Amino acid sequence: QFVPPYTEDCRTGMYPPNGPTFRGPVSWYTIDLDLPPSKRWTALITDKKTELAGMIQAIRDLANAFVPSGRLIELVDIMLPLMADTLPSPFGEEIKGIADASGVPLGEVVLFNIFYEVFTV
Amino acid sequence: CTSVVAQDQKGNLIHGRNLDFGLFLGWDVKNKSWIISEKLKPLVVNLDFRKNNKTVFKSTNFAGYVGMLTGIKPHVFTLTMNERFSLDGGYIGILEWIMGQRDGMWMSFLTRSVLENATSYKEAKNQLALTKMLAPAYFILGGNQPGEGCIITRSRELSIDVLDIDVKLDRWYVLETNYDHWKEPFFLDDRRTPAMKCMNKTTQANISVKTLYDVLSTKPMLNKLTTYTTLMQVSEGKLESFIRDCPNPCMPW
Repeated sequence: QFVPPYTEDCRTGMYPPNGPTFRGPVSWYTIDLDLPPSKRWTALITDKKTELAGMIQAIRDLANAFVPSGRLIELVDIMLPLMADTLPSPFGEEIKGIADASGVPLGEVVLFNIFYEVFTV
Repeated sequence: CTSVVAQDQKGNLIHGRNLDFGLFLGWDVKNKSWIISEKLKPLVVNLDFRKNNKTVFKSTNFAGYVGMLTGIKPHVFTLTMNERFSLDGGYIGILEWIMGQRDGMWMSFLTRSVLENATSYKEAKNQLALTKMLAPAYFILGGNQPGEGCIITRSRELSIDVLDIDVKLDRWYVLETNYDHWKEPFFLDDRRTPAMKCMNKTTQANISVKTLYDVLSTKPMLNKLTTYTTLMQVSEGKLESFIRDCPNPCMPW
C-alpha cells in the first residue's frame, strides 16, 4: 500500500462520507429550463463567479506557460467567440449567458465547455 | 475516471462514478496535487433541471459547464461518461467543425440532450450509440429494469462495442475506467483490476450505495485527479455527490 500504485486493501465503512478522503458535500441548484437559455445559469454563476474566474485563470496560466507571448490566449479570445455562434441551440446562448454573468471573456467560457474535445490533443 | 453500474439481488440498479480530471495540466509540488483538479473542486454542484416546475433530470456539474458528465433521469435511467483516448480524437472533430462539417455532436451536448429528451433506457442507449460525435468516449448507462446496464464504447463515427450486464453470465456489474474493456489497461494506470477485485469481494449480495462508495474510496480508484464521487439510484430517483481528497501516499492518477 506504500509503493505505487498505492493499491489499498478494499476500503469498508466509508459511507456516510467522513475523514480525510471527504472534502465536503455538494450544493444543489435549480436550473429552470422555462427561462430563456441566456438566463438559466445566472443564479448559479453569480454564486460561483469567483471560483470560475480562478479556474479560468489557472487555464490561462497553463496556456501562457506553453506560449509565454500570450498569443494562445489572444487566439482563444478572438477565435472562440465565433465558435459560440456555431454551437447548437441552446448551448451557444447558455454559454453567452454564463460569460455575461461571470465577466469571463466569452472565448474562455467556450474553451471551458469544449475542453473535452480540445483536451484529446 | 471510474464508472460502475451494478445490479443487486433484488434487480435494483446502482450507478456510481469518480470524476477524475486535470492530468498533466500543472502539478503543485508543494501540495502534491494537480492545479486544475484543485480549481475544479469548488465548482462542483448538483443541478436540478426543471420544466413547468417539475424535475426533468438531475446532474453533477462543474459550474460554468453546460454539458453533462454525470446525470440521472429519475426512475428512468442514469448516465455517466468517461474519457476515451484515440488518435482519431476530438481535435480532428474540431478541425472538421471549423471547416464547416458540422454533422457531429459535441460529446457533452449529446449527453445533455439525451438526459433532457430521451424517455427510456432503450432510447437513451440508441442515441448514445448511434449519434456521430466529435470525439471518442465511453458512455456508462443504467436503466430501471433488471439487466439494464451497459458500457457503450464510442469512436467518433461508430459504436465500437456495447457490454451489457448479464447476470446469467455472473456479470452483475459493468465497470469502466479509461480503456477498452477487451484490452489490457495501460500498466501504469490499471484501476480496473483493483476495482474489480473490490467489487467481487463486495459480492452481489452486499452491493449497495454504501459498499459502492467504499469501492470508489479505495486507492487507486481514488487518486489525486478525483474531484468528486457521485452515487445514483434510479428506482429512487436519487443522486448524491461528495467532493473528494486523496491523502498521501496517493497515485497522481
